[in-house]
Amino acid sequence: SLSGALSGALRKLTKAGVVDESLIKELVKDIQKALLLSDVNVKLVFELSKNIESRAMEEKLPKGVSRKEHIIKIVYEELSKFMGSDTKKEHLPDKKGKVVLMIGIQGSGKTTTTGKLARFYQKRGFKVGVVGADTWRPGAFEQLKQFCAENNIPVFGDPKEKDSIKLAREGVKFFKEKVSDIILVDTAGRHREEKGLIDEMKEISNTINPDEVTLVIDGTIGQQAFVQAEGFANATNVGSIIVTKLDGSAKGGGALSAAAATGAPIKFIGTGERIDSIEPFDPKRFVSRLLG
Amino acid sequence: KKITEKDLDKILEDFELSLLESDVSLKVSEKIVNELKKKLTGEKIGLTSNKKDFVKIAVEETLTEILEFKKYDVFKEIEKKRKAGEIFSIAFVGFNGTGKTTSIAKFGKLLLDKGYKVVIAASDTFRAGSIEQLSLHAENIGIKVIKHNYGADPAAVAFDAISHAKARGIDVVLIDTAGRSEMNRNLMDEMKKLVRVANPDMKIFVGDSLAGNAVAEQAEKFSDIGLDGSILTKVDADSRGGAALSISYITGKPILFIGTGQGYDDLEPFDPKWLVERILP
Ligand SMILES: Nc1nc2c(ncn2[C@@H]2O[C@H](COP(=O)(O)OP(=O)(O)OP(=O)(O)O)[C@@H](O)[C@H]2O)c(=O)[nH]1
Ligand SMILES: Nc1nc2c(ncn2[C@@H]2O[C@H](COP(=O)(O)OP(=O)(O)OP(=O)(O)O)[C@@H](O)[C@H]2O)c(=O)[nH]1
Ligand SMILES: [Mg+2]
Ligand SMILES: [Mg+2]
Repeated sequence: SLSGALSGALRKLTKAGVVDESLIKELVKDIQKALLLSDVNVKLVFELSKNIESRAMEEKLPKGVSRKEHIIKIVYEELSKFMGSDTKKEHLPDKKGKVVLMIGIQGSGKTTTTGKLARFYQKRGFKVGVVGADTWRPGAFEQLKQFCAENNIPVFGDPKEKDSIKLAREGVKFFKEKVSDIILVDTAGRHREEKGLIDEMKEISNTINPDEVTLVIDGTIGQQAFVQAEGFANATNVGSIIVTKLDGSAKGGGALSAAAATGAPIKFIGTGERIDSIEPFDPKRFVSRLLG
Repeated sequence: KKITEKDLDKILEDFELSLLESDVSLKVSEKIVNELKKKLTGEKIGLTSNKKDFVKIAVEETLTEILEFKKYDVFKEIEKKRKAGEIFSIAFVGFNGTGKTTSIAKFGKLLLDKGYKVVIAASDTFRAGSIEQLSLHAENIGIKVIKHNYGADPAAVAFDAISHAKARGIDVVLIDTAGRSEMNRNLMDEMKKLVRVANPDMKIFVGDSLAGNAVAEQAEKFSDIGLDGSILTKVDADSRGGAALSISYITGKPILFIGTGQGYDDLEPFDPKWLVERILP
């Protein structure tokens, strides 16, 4: 297996007393493979491996640190440059009536994640309101309502309303009047080629003026992650990213590109279909998964 | 003159990069390149021929071979059974959110347009709103849905729909199933059970064209039920489409259709040439 090859190369390096250039090159090749398998952008992988290799060759080994630990540290530092922060935070609402707009490509997990996020905050004592502003997908409101029902999370929506801007505005108003701590607004899936839908998203954002726009990105996304995220970043100010479906075989390397394209930090990850299958983003764990 | 391994290394390295950037999985990209290297090393190439073009033609042939492998006309198969007075059932399976439910609606409409009688089985009895979503789609195109309650046995719903079809002279049964992770043993077993009980004539894998290496793992694990073909969705998101190559290579079965949007008419027959041109610079 690849992780076997990677740890094998690392073991050889640990045994070597001095900087063995060929061993480092071999290790960098294995790191490249691991990152490609994890869907990190191809150009980024080669850029990263050049930096990792030159740092590994040139940097003096810090006191009390093994060669292997040093290289892992370098890899981690290079990857962390894209992740916004290197510590796990819980990202709790910092004001009353905080409005969060959930956007993303079709099927990425927005509706499910909206419910998960609502439950996450509810468990921590916050008063949450959910607005179903997807007027396109058949049964969208029903899905959100059913998913939130067993935790008594209030969901505002109207399957008969075709105007998503009106629905979003009324939903936010409804929960602001109820003095909710946090208001999550679910929207229809869309991608950068659908100009009409991108314009709709801009209009929703301009109307409800969210405190945060969260891009929900499918953990399985491949090499298109950067350009797709860029499409969203060009249309609206993306404030955070949530990477879903990391319970599959995908390692989520595309999320790095999304973070790079939007300049936004990854705040949560989705790890399953249940309402509690969400965790605050842990950069260290994420990188170790990327490396296999 | 003959083409050497050294010539090939540099040229194939560039081709492998374009495969990877087109979302062909790493494992499949490496296999394709290795096969090409074996095939082309020592091959005679005309004195005036350009080595790069020579390899490019070989790459195009190899990719086309993979994509055209076991190609067949699904409507021919359906028609055979209809003439024999038998119903034709198709189960749609795949990872979460890839477009199974929407593809069933599109395919159902396609069948209606061709004059077939169709019924749909709501065998996703798990996900919130799945039955309502499917029922609304079916209502829009004018197809009956056989559904039970949430939590019902998916295999029982499929079996029920097939019995209904047999009794009512329905030609085709389309079975919608829940999205599932290839890493979830229980859900993969549940799918195997549905296939055992309902014994569909076809099992179609629905894959997201925006997905990367995970699609190779999905194709491998979902192949355990014996897939007959695949549908690749969200191609309108300007995906490069390399996932088609990974899926075809791993399953040994063709891509039958591509999803090109969210409307009922956004399902097109897959054209290998179109994809090869997209992948190769
Ligand atoms: N395995 C897994 N499935 C997930 C996860 N998050 C969401 N899903 C599933 O992915 C599928 C799509 O989720 P939705 O919430 O409907 O996605 P969406 O972005 O709202 O889709 P659209 O509204 O159509 O754009 C559903 O089957 C969810 O249960 C996750 O973290 N892991
Ligand atoms: N742009 C585009 N969107 C698509 C395409 N196919 C499906 N979708 C959208 O993708 C989202 C998910 O589609 P579904 O049909 O619910 O996917 P699914 O596989 O049934 O999802 P689960 O049952 O939750 O696993 C919906 O918003 C669809 O409209 C396509 O070809 N192009
Ligand atoms: Mg949704
Ligand atoms: Mg579905």
